[in-house]
Amino acid sequence: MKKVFIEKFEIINNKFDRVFKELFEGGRARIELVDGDDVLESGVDIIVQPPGKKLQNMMLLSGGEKAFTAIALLFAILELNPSPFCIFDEIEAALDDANVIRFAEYINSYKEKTQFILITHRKGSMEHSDSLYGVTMQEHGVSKVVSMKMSDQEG
Amino acid sequence: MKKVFIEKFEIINNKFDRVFKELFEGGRARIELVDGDDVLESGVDIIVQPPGKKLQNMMLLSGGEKAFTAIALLFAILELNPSPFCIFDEIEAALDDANVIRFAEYINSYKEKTQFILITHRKGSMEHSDSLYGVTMQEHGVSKVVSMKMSDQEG
Amino acid sequence: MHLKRIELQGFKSFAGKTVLEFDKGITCVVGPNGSGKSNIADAVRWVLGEQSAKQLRGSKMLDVIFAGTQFRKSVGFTEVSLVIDNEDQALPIEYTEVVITRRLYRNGDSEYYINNNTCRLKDITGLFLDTGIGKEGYSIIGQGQIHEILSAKSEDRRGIFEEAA
Amino acid sequence: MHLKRIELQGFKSFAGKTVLEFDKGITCVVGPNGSGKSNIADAVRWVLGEQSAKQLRGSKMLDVIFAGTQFRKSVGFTEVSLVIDNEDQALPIEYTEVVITRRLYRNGDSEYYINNNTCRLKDITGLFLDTGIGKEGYSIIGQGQIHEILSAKSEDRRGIFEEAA
Ligand SMILES: Nc1ncnc2c1ncn2[C@@H]1O[C@H](COP(=O)(O)OP(=O)(O)OP(=O)(O)O)[C@@H](O)[C@H]1O
Ligand SMILES: Nc1ncnc2c1ncn2[C@@H]1O[C@H](COP(=O)(O)OP(=O)(O)OP(=O)(O)O)[C@@H](O)[C@H]1O
Ligand SMILES: [Mg+2]
Ligand SMILES: [Mg+2]
Repeated sequence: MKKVFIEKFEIINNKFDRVFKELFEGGRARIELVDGDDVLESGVDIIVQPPGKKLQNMMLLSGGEKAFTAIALLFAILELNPSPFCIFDEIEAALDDANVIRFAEYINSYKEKTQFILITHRKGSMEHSDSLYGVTMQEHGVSKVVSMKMSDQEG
Repeated sequence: MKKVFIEKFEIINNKFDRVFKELFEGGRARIELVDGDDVLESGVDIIVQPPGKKLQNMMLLSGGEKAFTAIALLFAILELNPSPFCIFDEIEAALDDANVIRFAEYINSYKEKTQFILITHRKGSMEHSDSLYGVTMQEHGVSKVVSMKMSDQEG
Repeated sequence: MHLKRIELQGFKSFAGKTVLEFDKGITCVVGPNGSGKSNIADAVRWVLGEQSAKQLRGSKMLDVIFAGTQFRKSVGFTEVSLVIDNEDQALPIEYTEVVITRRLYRNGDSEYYINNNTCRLKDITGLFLDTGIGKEGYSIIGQGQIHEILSAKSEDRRGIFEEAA
Repeated sequence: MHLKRIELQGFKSFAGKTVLEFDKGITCVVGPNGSGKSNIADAVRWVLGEQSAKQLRGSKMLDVIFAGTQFRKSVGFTEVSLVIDNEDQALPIEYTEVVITRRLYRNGDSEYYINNNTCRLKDITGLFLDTGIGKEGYSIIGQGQIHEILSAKSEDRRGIFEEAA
């Protein structure tokens, strides 16, 4: 049990650092067990360093940097434990326009293995999707769904 | 003490309903004391009804509806207790593009009384502002501020 | 394995029967504030067996049944189905198309179905056990929840790694 | 009364001296993630007397002093000034321009000034008492904090009304 946990932990750690570097285009990230002696009960610390910045306490990161770090960790976990489909509800809301595009490109590199349903308000995400659904309330309080196939968009 | 509290409470209640109607273009909103007998200690309930919808528990509102309701309440409080200047950090992040414009127009109707500094990523807010500052990190980890006077924008 | 269709009826703001077809790849769901986007994510979490009304932003489970509007009456039950392509037999069941259905009546009665055969919740959670899908995994991230992965206390974070490990 | 200028030096990611001039009306502050926008709001909250490092997203108050980068050394102190137009005498002090300054050294020494005269924190909070400005009022809303106004427990909401009443 302990041995399996340490092995998986190391795998997530390596994947987390790789995905972080890809999303932030540099820097580094790692997860550490707070109490190495008690592997099965210990808490976990997350230590990140955006490119060019000093290693700092997670709390000092900006809102967007935190969200992007969380997305990197999410993808590291999904790589270890892939899911056939994912539903993400506005996970990229805190990102600026440039980071939304990096996020959308990353998801695109993943879509062979996993199907994604992204609830979003961001143009960067919409532009990188294969198909689009619009949800409206023409009648107050009653939701309707309209398929907006991407090809219609160009028209 | 009790009398003053009840009076002010009623004023906020009326202002909240008026601002809510203006932002949501309809519907109604009110605040109620949970325990009317113990005015000075009672909790406060917030009850809102977006246009055309049934009166519902606050929890069922969407992310954007909650943020917009919070903004309406914030403005009601600021009307009672005006501040010469305000700094809002991405308070309109959860709003869709149409609601961001309603928010920006509302703030514009207010700017005679109060000076606003809005930290934002949203175009709707930027387009309704009088001046613009850009913050960058040309040198990694070191912030610099660049004034982007709106008139330059058109150029 | 991929999700082919979601069918909703009487679920939250979806009064009538609504169907969303999906291809592989990336599908974006867009629309104004309050239009019903997150309700779709709630529907998927619900049909996979979610038992906490709070996780579905309600105070009691009956809050997921269409409550009516100023112009429409409420309905007596809700039903959600997930239609999954199982050509690759990723789900340990002999069908090439698997349909998971959950129904809830106003009187509190609740039913589960796999391909129109009544079953128990345990059968549904058992089906998805090693796939990464289900209400405990990281495949469904609700609005505002992305920050929880970095949650403040280091012992809370522990749960993530146990889950994944 | 309106805010004419913010001057920052050695505050969080602002290594050198930085000045932001403001007119009346609406000013937007924009920029990429992590560029330092919220640090400006933190600077205003700090100079008005904020005592909680946590409210400034740090673990100790020294976290507000520029800590250096991979290419630049850290600095020994930070100083922030707010320059306020007081033509309308809204602030009970005989100056037409009021400058509030706070300074913090690495050794923990902290100084406050009003128009370059040393003062105590109490003098600054006293000055702003009935203006609605200050770390307790609703004039500064931090990132992600707008939802706190609707906070879950009804007794927490109570604080809002007492504040305003
Ligand atoms: N049982 C129900 N019956 C009718 N309407 C409901 C029910 N439960 C929730 N709703 C309505 O659904 C709406 C919320 O929908 P949802 O959270 O999906 O919006 P959204 O599209 O995600 O918006 P946002 O972009 O703001 O996140 C609320 O206005 C609420 O009144
Ligand atoms: N004492 C310090 N010394 C140096 N850098 C610091 C210090 N404190 C915070 N920072 C840096 O400031 C950055 C955060 O800035 P801030 O929160 O203002 O970003 P932001 O522009 O608001 O971004 P977002 O759009 O993501 O909210 C972090 O990357 C952090 O490393
Ligand atoms: Mg939503
Ligand atoms: Mg910020």
